[in-house]
Amino acid sequence: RIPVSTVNRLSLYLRVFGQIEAGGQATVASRELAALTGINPAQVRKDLAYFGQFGRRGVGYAVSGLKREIRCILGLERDYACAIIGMGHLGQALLMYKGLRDQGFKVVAAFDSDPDKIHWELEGVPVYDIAELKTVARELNVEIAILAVPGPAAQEVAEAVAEARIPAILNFAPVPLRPGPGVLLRQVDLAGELEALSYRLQKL
Amino acid sequence: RIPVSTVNRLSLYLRVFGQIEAGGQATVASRELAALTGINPAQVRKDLAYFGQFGRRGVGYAVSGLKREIRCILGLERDYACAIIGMGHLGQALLMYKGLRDQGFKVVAAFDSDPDKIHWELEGVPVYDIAELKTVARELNVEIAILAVPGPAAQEVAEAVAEARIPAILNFAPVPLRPGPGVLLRQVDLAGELEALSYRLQKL
Ligand SMILES: NC(=O)c1ccc[n+]([C@@H]2O[C@H](COP(=O)([O-])OP(=O)(O)OC[C@H]3O[C@@H](n4cnc5c(N)ncnc54)[C@H](O)[C@@H]3O)[C@@H](O)[C@H]2O)c1
Ligand SMILES: NC(=O)c1ccc[n+]([C@@H]2O[C@H](COP(=O)([O-])OP(=O)(O)OC[C@H]3O[C@@H](n4cnc5c(N)ncnc54)[C@H](O)[C@@H]3O)[C@@H](O)[C@H]2O)c1
Repeated sequence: RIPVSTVNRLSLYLRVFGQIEAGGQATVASRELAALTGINPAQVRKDLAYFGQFGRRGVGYAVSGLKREIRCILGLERDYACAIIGMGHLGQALLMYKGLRDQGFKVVAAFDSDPDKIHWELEGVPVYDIAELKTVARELNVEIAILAVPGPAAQEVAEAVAEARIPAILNFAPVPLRPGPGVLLRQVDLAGELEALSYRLQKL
Repeated sequence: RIPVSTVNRLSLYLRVFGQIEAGGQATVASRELAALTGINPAQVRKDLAYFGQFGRRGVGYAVSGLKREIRCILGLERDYACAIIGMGHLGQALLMYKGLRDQGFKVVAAFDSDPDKIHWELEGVPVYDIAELKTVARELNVEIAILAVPGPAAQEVAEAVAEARIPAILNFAPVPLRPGPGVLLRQVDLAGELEALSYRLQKL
């Protein structure tokens, strides 16, 4: 099994390999990969060794082969149907974001509890009533729910996601969620990111 | 020195202490704190011991004292002036977000390169031309630049931030940045969060 910290770095390697390939370069040395990602060269070699990939001394790693292999390990060989729950400022920005679709994460439905927003259509995606989450999610085989609802509503929405048998949540609400058995959870904590900066700013 | 992983967990403890205090509870045991945050109880005790805080057996930790201490350690005893660079979908959602101001991160200016957006005013915050970043940032003593510009523009904007002597960046663009010397960097990687989910979904 690959450690979670290595998995998180794979996304970074994937982005850098994309940039290198776009620049027309076929191989890359671990030193250069380290400089581009900010990860130390020994860690780069250790991470890539998990996948049986060994840079050839003096030549480096073959970029397009490694990129394909990392995409496969991250499960990016196919698309994932996503639903955005909460069509406020953040939910709408996420829906308009073409970068998700390019990575294979296709938003197929949006949900809200506000009657003014239900029956909207944004970027070709219909906004449904949250009460219909279970039916619509089963019909469209939604695998990832992106939560962009206010903090106080988040836990109740997470339980509705589990009830609808959606297996994964990406939560933007600033509250710790208890997602329920069998539901994978990733949390984006904007305030936490800023607090990690304020911690270091006041030490300067 | 406190390890970065502990610092990242402090934000989570802070949010949970806020919820506990709002519920009228004065003390909390490490077991309960573990259940609310999803962090194992031994790690909770180890983290809080860094700050000299030891739960009293049978009583637990005093919530409001710890909350104050963590706010102090994270540098939250004062406000931080922030600037959002890039007033597209995400930049506007971030500007409308009241949660930042509540945590002490006050957006004092926004910047863009699009002539149609310069001289806008959103939520009382003026949108300036990116060419004026250095003058305006010095005048308003901006300490954190939040980058919401497209990937191809991000590195050049990061260099303008260093030139304007803004000491910290929170980057949303999906490219690894090489900020100048002396600039603190935190990266939000939305695609990376989704890839961490797809990695685990395809293993189910
Ligand atoms: N706006 C940002 O930039 C930003 C950044 C980071 C985190 N967040 C977090 O993301 C969440 C959304 O923020 P926002 O600024 O878009 O808020 P918002 O108030 O603009 O939008 C929230 C939306 O959720 C809907 N909603 C409320 N309860 C619901 C329920 N039970 N089921 C379905 N929909 C429901 C509302 O009708 C509204 O449309 C918040 O938790 C916020 O803390 C926002
Ligand atoms: N929208 C989202 O939900 C979302 C989520 C995660 C990450 N991102 C990332 O955040 C960034 C912004 O996304 P978006 O959807 O808001 O894009 P957008 O195209 O709607 O907005 C980008 C804005 O940046 C401005 N800009 C371009 N070059 C600039 C420069 N040199 N200086 C100042 N301003 C400049 C543009 O004029 C535009 O207003 C992108 O890098 C995107 O990949 C977006």
